[in-house]
Formats: sequence, structure tokens, C-alpha cells
Amino acid sequence: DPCEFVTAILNELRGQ
Amino acid sequence: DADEKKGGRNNNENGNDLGLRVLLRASTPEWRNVMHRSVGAPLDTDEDSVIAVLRSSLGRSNNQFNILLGKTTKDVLKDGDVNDGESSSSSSSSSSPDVFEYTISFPNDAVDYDDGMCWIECRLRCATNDDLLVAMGWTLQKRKEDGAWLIHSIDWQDFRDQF
Repeated sequence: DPCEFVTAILNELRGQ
Repeated sequence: DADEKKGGRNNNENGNDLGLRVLLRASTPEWRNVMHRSVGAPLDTDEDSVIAVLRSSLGRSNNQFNILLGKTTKDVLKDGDVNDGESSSSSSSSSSPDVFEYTISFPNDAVDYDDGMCWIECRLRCATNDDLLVAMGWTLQKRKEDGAWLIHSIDWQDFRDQF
């Protein structure tokens, strides 16, 4: 799912 | 201590290295190339070096992309320091313009192209007042081997006054 993918990347970047 | 050089874990004070590593590894060669060029790193630069340069470049307070790295400034708060409304000892977190806590939203479904690519708009809003901070357009490409998504490009539109 593209939304999940993007969310996962963003959360990894901000350390969550 | 020994973890410091290993990589693959949150091994710096900001905890961003893992995220940057994931970002690089989840990219098509084209997007990886864009990121390398953004920090002046030749394509054959090793991953750890690129991550280190990206972290210091993106982490600068005047870099608009530093929002992605979360709370990276001197105002880094402890995890437990959530707004309970009665923290009297520490000053409020959001006074500094380079500290943004954001929420993630997707206004529309992904646009599915027929060639294994798709496009999705992603918005970052201020967690405090819901102001629109950034709108991004992510073009993703499906990896043939396992169907995993990869980043092919990201368009960035900044709605903050200072950018």
C-alpha cells in the first residue's frame, strides 16, 4: 500500500 | 559503545541514521542518484558516508527538509515530555521555527499508472494547529522481484512562511 510505505519512510526518518 | 560504528540501528543522538538508510535503500537508482547529487556525493560513495553527509545537511536548521528528521535542534525534548498542560519546568517546544511536529495525511488515493508506477500526494500538517506545512508528491515504482515499493521521485511544496 503506497500510503503505508510513505508513512513508514517518514516515521523512520523522524525516529518513530 | 560498540554499536556506534555498526549502523542499522538508531546509533546517533537524533535517531535518524536508520531512517536515512531506509530512505536510500527504498529508492530507485534514479532517486538515489538525486540524493547523492544533493550532497555532492559521487554515485559510488559508500552508504555510511552518504548518510553522514545527508544527516548533517538535512539537519541544518535553515534546511527546509529538516522537518523530516523530526526534532533535530537544541530543543530536543525527552520522549516523555508530552504536552500534559502542566510541564512548568521546560519551555514550550514549538517556539523555534525549525522544530515542527507534524501529522501525516493523504488527501487522495494513489494514482495507479499501468507501468508499475504510482503517484501519491502526502501532506504534512502542524501537529499543534493543523496548518499545512508541506505537500509532497511521491512517485513510487514497484520492484519487479518482490513487488516492494521504491521511491522514484519526490516533489516538494513548502507552505511555511520562512521557506
